Amino acid sequence: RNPSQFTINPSQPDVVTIPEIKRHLHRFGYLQRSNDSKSDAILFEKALARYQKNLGLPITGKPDSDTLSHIRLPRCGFPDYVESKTTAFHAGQK
Amino acid sequence: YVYFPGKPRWTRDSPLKLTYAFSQENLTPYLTPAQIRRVFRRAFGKWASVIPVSFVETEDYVFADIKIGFFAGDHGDGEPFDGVLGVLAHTFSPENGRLHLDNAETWAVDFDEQKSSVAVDLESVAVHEIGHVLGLAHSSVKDAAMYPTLKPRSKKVDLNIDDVVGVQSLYGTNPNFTLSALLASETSTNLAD
Repeated sequence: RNPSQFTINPSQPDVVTIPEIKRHLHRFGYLQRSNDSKSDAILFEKALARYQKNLGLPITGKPDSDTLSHIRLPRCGFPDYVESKTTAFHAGQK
Repeated sequence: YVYFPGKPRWTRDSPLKLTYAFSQENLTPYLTPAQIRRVFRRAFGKWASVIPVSFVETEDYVFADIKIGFFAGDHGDGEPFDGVLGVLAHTFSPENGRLHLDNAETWAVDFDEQKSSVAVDLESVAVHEIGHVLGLAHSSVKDAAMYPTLKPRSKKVDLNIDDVVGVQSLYGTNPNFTLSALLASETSTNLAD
């Protein structure tokens, strides 16, 4: 995987595209991939609302300026929502 | 505070002693090994002051409980780093013990010396990642050490009451811990900010 696809390109801090936001939300546990375009918009809005709630931002469900500036912030690579099946970070016992 | 699914934590005889070591081949060019060791000793000390757990540095990386290294890009654990800013570091949940930092960052211990606009405070990230090593996931409390984001050229090295209650619910309380000492340190940090 191309690592930079998971994070916002710091050389273009002011441009955050919807696909980048979706990748960010998927990367950190807020959005599952879906092939159903109908429910895509609803899932995206729900994922944004969960992200905003989890990070103490105003909950709008929209990619507003608060949310975008947070998405641009450097951060820990561990997901915020950890499903028990998240393998990489639960890579087995010692 | 939030646990990982299944509430994993280190389960050994009490008092719990965890060893940590640095991958000598994978450090950062921005700091000397002595600076890195001093920062992590302080960071481990923050957590040790609130729970009955001690952290001892060892040279033996292979057998250390906690393995610390600075890596670039794809480094073989399925979570490639992404260059400057973006993801700064990641850690695995207990009892895995691996703590990885992105070698592409401009790691700093003193912003008066390191003037880069993308400089990242190593101690703040170390305190956060050690929280993961112990079993805490990301918190939604903005002042908590376990809050997932960190601005460049900013510091967040003290534990918040949210971090303390979370980690003490996993390991118990250090008999020498006093809430007033914690609140005093939070107040002094807020005044400094």
